[in-house]
Amino acid sequence: HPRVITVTNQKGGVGKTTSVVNIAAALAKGGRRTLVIDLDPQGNASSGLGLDIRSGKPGIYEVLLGEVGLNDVISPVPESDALFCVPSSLDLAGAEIELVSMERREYRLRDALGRWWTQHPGRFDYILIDCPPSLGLLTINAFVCASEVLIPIQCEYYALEGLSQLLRNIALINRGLNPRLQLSTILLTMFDSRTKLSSDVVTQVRETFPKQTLTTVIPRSVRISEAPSYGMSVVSYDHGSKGALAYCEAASEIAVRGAEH
Amino acid sequence: HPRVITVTNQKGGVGKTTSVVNIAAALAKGGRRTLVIDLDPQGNASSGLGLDIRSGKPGIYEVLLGEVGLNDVISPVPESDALFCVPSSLDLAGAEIELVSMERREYRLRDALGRWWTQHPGRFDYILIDCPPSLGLLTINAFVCASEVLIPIQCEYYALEGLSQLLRNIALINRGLNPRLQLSTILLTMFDSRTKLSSDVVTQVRETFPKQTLTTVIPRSVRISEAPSYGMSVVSYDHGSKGALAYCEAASEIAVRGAEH
Ligand SMILES: Nc1ncnc2c1ncn2[C@@H]1O[C@H](COP(=O)(O)OP(=O)(O)OP(=O)(O)O)[C@@H](O)[C@H]1O
Ligand SMILES: Nc1ncnc2c1ncn2[C@@H]1O[C@H](COP(=O)(O)OP(=O)(O)OP(=O)(O)O)[C@@H](O)[C@H]1O
Ligand SMILES: [Mg+2]
Ligand SMILES: [Mg+2]
Repeated sequence: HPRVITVTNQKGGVGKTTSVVNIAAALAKGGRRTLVIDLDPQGNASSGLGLDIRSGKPGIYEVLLGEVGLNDVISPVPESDALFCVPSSLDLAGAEIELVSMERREYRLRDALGRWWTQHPGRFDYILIDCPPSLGLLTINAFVCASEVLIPIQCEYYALEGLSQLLRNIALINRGLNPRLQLSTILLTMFDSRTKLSSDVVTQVRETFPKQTLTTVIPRSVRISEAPSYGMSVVSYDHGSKGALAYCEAASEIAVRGAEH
Repeated sequence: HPRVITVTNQKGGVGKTTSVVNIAAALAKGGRRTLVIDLDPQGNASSGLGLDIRSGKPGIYEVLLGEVGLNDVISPVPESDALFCVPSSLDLAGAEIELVSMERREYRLRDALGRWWTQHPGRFDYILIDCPPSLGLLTINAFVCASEVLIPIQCEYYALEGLSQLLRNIALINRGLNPRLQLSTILLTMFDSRTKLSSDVVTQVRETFPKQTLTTVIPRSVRISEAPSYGMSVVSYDHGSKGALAYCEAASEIAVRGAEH
């Protein structure tokens, strides 16, 4: 079975999409076959990997509605043979309200993946799911489908405020809809070595989550924020930059730790 | 009637809360009586103004449910006599799903404000509403209640992607639930003068929205990100800093432009 990791944090702008795109690219560069599922109506992960979400082609929305199978929407990613993506679609913005009244509304993604997996066993080593900044039904579908949660935490003050809400939600899902779900990884992002605030957040997070917090910290770096405008990961856009190196280190740390599960 | 401005953008981390807190503080410093309504389950605007959302006291959630009136939850803000806040509460996280099946679900905030306004006419000059990073029922309640929308746009690549979705939603609300609603203000945030990306975004936004885009651009500044850890706006925390000055300029631009409506 592949490792299915959902990258979640209801705080906005903390580096969820940037982490999905760059960890996936780094894993693919290391030869691991990786699939990104873009559950965010913004479609930033899709465009960050060079795909066009305005094409009108079916995407994850149609999969959740049960109109198409996962196999019909898995798209190759230009920058790597080992990297694929199920793109978002603009209609996804209305999905949260539509899902409320559907049957097995929390299991739609898990069921779709389950059906696909029986027909294509062994196809991927990693599946990373990018979530919108909320704890609604799209994120719940990701929680039910995944076995691991990766929480990116920005090295800023507000970033710590919503954490207890997020942990409560993960515990709720673990007790009910998905007993396999665990918080496996915390990744500190946008670290700015010039500010005391950044190092305070790092210290506090390491103390609170000693086991889950990766040693690698992602620095704030202009190359990281420029890469999406070229439809590429920073790993491809500028592989020698400090941002690319940090994401490669984070990916290999995740791969090594996973072997212990 | 007060100017009711909702600060919205479904893209996360673009400076919605930071703009609400600091524009409100700057308006209050200029003698305008200002109320902040915190519609974000994170409660960042509440804590950024020095209030405690874990106190268990009723907040905006209880108002939306109709359990209490607005007057019961308006709290003074420590840093200014002219600044008040209706705080968020942790229960707000579940409100989106709960609101789906309620009567007049899109009008709950507007109705509460309407009832309060008839009893306390002339009490405030400005009401600013902080929204979560989504276009769900909480944000829709803000759209139905407000007469103006202020969109903060971060000077980053991903920031432009979700804009067309947001404009479509505003137009939909304007045609249906609230014909008074208009996009009055666009504020560029986290401008980093060292990067070409920042100035590209500024140019593009000014060209697309020449009338609505404020002349003032908010620079990226460490003092702005430190202020919330003291429960204060940057206007109070460090009134001489470039971040504080920029927000004061933005507030007075908003005040002057409003006089023309
Ligand atoms: N390490 C970094 N250095 C500099 N900029 C970064 C870094 N990581 C992310 N960014 C930029 O910060 C912004 C927010 O990041 P991103 O969009 O990945 O966050 P997110 O959590 O996915 O946001 P949302 O909550 O909207 O989904 C983006 O413009 C991105 O390019
Ligand atoms: N001009 C600025 N300079 C430096 N840091 C800033 C600036 N504006 C905001 N920040 C910081 O960036 C982060 C995101 O800002 P903020 O929380 O206000 O965005 P938001 O749009 O309200 O996020 P959300 O989508 O989660 O509600 C915060 O940690 C904030 O302190
Ligand atoms: Mg994202
Ligand atoms: Mg906010």
